[in-house]
Amino acid sequence: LIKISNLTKTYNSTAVPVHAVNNVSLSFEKSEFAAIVGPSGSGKTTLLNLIGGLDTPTSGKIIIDQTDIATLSESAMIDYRLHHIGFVFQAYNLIPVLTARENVEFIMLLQGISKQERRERAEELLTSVGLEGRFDSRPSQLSGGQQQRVAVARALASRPNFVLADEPTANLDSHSAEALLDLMEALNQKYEMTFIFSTHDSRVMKRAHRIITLVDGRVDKDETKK
Amino acid sequence: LIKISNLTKTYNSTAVPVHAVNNVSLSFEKSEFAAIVGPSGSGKTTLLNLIGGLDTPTSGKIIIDQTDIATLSESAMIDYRLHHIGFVFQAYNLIPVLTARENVEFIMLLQGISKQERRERAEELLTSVGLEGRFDSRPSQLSGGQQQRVAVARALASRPNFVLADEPTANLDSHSAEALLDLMEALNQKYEMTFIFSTHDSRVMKRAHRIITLVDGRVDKDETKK
Ligand SMILES: Nc1ncnc2c1ncn2[C@@H]1O[C@H](COP(=O)(O)OP(=O)(O)OP(=O)(O)O)[C@@H](O)[C@H]1O
Ligand SMILES: Nc1ncnc2c1ncn2[C@@H]1O[C@H](COP(=O)(O)OP(=O)(O)OP(=O)(O)O)[C@@H](O)[C@H]1O
Ligand SMILES: [Mg+2]
Ligand SMILES: [Mg+2]
Repeated sequence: LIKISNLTKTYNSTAVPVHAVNNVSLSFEKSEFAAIVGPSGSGKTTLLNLIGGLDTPTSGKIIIDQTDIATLSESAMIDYRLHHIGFVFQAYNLIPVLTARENVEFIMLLQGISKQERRERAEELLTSVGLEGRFDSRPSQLSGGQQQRVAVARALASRPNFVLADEPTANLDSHSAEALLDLMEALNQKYEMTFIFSTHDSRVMKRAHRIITLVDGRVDKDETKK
Repeated sequence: LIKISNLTKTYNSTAVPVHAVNNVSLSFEKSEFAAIVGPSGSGKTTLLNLIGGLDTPTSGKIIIDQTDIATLSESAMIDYRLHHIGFVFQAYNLIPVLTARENVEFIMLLQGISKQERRERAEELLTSVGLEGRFDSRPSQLSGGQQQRVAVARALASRPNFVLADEPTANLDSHSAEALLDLMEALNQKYEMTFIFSTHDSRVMKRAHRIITLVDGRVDKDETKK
């Protein structure tokens, strides 16, 4: 489904160039439930951004569903992301002027989903991440972990083929984190959604079916549980 | 050192009022190393903000060093915070146009510390949180966990009497988290700095000397290890 070949992203803003992602080659099949782990600064966010087409590589290829995403025009990439990729950002990136409900409905609105269906799906997802009663709160009225859960609900609402989640449980207590993992596993089973998350959280690592370890931008280990 | 009596913070923006902090009474002595834990939304950030004078209570008292901080004028509170409190925010709140080094030096500049001393202390702290070589990077050029470590270095640079740290290890791998805890414990011992952090991280809870558990804005448990 996703084939990454010799992917490199280099930044030249510092005295010594930073190879945030350094010659990475990886493949992901449909329905994977994979965790990318590694020290702070090892390249997890950069790798997820490259896979999601939010950033462009310095060199190397990313082929998704037999499309080399580097060849897509900007509008084709935006369109592809809208219909196929759900992204949970490390800093959530919620729209401050919209309520939790509106943030979750927004992507479905862009996808042309009916008002009725948007409303039902948004309420169902916000409830399953434990935010019942807070649908009409704005991000500034929510705790860090509550904002994180809105960001997750938003990524799942469009029922994407794949979800790229950057440290989706960083601000959650164990109970909320486990509930989130239950939800993601259920969607993985039911809709065959592929999940690729970066994490520092051992509770998430325990439930991943595959763990890819990055060190200094390189793949250090790639272990599949069976 | 800190005496909190019947502290309550209520928000009325939702259909049902939210008692973010609900009749909390707590005392902290000098040199404490205490963790505030509890589910997402249980009131940890709100409590830290109230103690740090960043928010005003709905009712109740906070007495720090025999000063009822609610009686301080806004400028007296700002001045008090500048010289006595170091704050690590859940969302870091770094200044985007300043480099890591400048963000850390900024508070010392406001405190009138000499240029030479500011430079040395900033470099020493950034090095001890593992950011050597990145002093001149701006927040947007740093990973989530790197930004988190700049925020911690900034809070410690002014050698405050107390440090209020809101989930200071949320985006850190185990190695970086342990290094941060070593640093905080060393400062706690050497300068008798009082540390009060909120956390979901079991690695941090293990090293706290006291664990206060919040549930729905109330103190559910308060355990001191010996
Ligand atoms: N402006 C506001 N209006 C309404 N409710 C608010 C507001 N600010 C915070 N709250 C609510 O107060 C409660 C406590 O929030 P707080 O941020 O203190 O929780 P927390 O324990 O820090 O959570 P987390 O672990 O997710 O960071 C939450 O239910 C939150 O939604
Ligand atoms: N614009 C930039 N200029 C220079 N270096 C950058 C830039 N953006 C990212 N980096 C560097 O690339 C490296 C990888 O960053 P990335 O955000 O991918 O790490 P990460 O594994 O997600 O870390 P964390 O666990 O802390 O979130 C880091 O050393 C970071 O400082
Ligand atoms: Mg990251
Ligand atoms: Mg919080």
